[in-house]
Amino acid sequence: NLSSKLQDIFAKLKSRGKLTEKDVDAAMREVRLALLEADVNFKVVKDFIAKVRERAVGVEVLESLTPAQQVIKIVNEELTRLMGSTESKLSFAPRPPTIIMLVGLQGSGKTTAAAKLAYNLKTHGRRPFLIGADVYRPAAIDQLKVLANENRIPFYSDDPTTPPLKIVKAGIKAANQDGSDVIIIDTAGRLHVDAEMMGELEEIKSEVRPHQILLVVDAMTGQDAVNVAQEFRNRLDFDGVIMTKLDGDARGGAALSIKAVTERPIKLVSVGEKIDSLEPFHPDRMASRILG
Amino acid sequence: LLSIRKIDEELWDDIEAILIQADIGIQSTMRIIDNLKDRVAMQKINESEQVIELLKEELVDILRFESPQTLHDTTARRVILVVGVNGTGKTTTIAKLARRYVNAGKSVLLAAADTFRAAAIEQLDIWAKRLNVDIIKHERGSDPAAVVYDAIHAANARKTDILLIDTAGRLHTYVNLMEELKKIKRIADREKGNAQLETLLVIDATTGQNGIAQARLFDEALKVDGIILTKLDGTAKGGIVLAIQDELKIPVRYVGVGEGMEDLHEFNPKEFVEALVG
Ligand SMILES: Nc1nc2c(ncn2[C@@H]2O[C@H](COP(=O)(O)OP(=O)(O)OP(=O)(O)O)[C@@H](O)[C@H]2O)c(=O)[nH]1
Ligand SMILES: Nc1nc2c(ncn2[C@@H]2O[C@H](COP(=O)(O)OP(=O)(O)OP(=O)(O)O)[C@@H](O)[C@H]2O)c(=O)[nH]1
Ligand SMILES: [Mg+2]
Ligand SMILES: [Mg+2]
Repeated sequence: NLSSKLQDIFAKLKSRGKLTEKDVDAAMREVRLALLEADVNFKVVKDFIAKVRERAVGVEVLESLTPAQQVIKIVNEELTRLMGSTESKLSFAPRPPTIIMLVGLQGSGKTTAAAKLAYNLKTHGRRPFLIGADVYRPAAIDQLKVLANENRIPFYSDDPTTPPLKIVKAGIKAANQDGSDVIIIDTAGRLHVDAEMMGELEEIKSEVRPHQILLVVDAMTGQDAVNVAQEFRNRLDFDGVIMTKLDGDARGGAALSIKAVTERPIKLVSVGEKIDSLEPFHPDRMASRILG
Repeated sequence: LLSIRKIDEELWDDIEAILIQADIGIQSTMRIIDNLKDRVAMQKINESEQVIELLKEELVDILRFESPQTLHDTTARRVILVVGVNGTGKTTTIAKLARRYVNAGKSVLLAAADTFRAAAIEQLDIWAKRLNVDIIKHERGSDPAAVVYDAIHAANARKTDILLIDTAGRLHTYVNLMEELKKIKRIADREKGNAQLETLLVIDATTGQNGIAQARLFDEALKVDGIILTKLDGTAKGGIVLAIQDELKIPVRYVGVGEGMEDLHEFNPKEFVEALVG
């Protein structure tokens, strides 16, 4: 792993004193390799390495730490600073209902995340309501309906010939009549470069004013993560990210890239297909997973 | 970016940036650039456009494959097992493959062997109706192996040309789920009669380096015959297939470029490389 690679590099460092540029160059190559293999964005890695290098060169080699430990310490500090050093919580409207809209690319895990989020809120004493606004994917509405029914969460949708905005508005009405305090809207997967589909989300946002818009991102996403996140931020100014499929072995570098480039926090992570597989995001755990 | 300029460190840096941002991965990128530098030195190349042409040739060489004889036999009956991690586009891709075969005058049968996920059977059923093809399905929660068994026997009895088997998405790290897939393949292999059995792995073009782990483990478990790269209509370049082909020699057969049943193209290495290098 990275720390053992850095140990090897600095094993030959005989003199006590300062870390020279040459010492740091070799170490930075290893850190860069680790981050790129973890799918952190190329440009984000470049900026990150520049910051770490600046801090590492000329650093006094302390009595208490080996040079490798010191470089690792700097890397971890900078990573945690980028990832956000505190857990970011889901925020709720000052007066109910809180409206949460889930958006993202095709197949990222939105529909299952909607159901999981509703289930999670229910176990915390809230009264969630699910709206199925994906009229495009075959049986998408059935998918959310089955999940809602299995977990006894009130649900609204309509025939897939109904425009999504109409479904959302009618759903909110039904939720309010139901006395629900959190309304979760599942939307169809779409490409960030599909102007018409992005326009549909902008329209729902302006008409319905969701309290939270969450971008659902697959943990195995590679370099394209920044393109997607930037476009969704520019069009919708989303509030946070749900990262899914972290039960696999993807390093999840996209998490770092998205945070670095949009400054929006990852709020929740999904670690499985079961309904209770949603967890709060721990930035320090993510940082060490990325470093490998 | 890659117009007429000197061959210097900056050019190599720019090439590296293009390849890494295409998800080719740092290891494959370094190897490709080292090979390029050797050829530039040996062939005494001094124009940057030539370097770019060599780069494209190198990438196309990696992606080219000799398609096996069995693929060219248009009279062969086929059983096509479609696998991959969650959400990559398996079910939708089966609809697209079915469409191609129907257009080619073949009889097609679908098997709804994802008996796990909510509304998975309903999703494939809707496609079957749109395509006007038959579908073999059981109750949700039933044994997927039983669906496969029934579907193959139905296809054999009807002498159906093409049987497409949809499976549940699963992460390659779940040993029990990979074992389930191995069992499904064993049954398909045993019962297929005179049909050719093909295993196609569906990979999302937005996938980063984890795509290599996916290909490795699915190949280890099942022996994968080809890859279908989906969602290439986005901005991701799908360069991970280069690293996969380099290491595992598994060729890309088709690319998915949209959500409709017509949005599937045969893989063309030259076009793919042109789009990747940009
Ligand atoms: N292993 C695992 N699978 C997940 C996770 N989250 C979602 N999935 C699976 O990923 C697949 C896609 O999930 P969906 O919820 O249908 O994704 P979606 O974003 O709604 O898809 P579209 O509506 O087509 O854009 C399904 O098979 C889910 O069960 C997770 O955290 N871990
Ligand atoms: N833009 C685009 N979307 C695609 C493509 N292929 C599939 N999709 C979409 O990706 C999403 C997931 O597709 P599915 O076919 O349900 O994926 P799957 O692999 O069967 O998912 P699971 O069974 O849950 O593992 C759907 O919204 C599809 O419409 C493609 O080539 N381009
Ligand atoms: Mg969905
Ligand atoms: Mg499916």
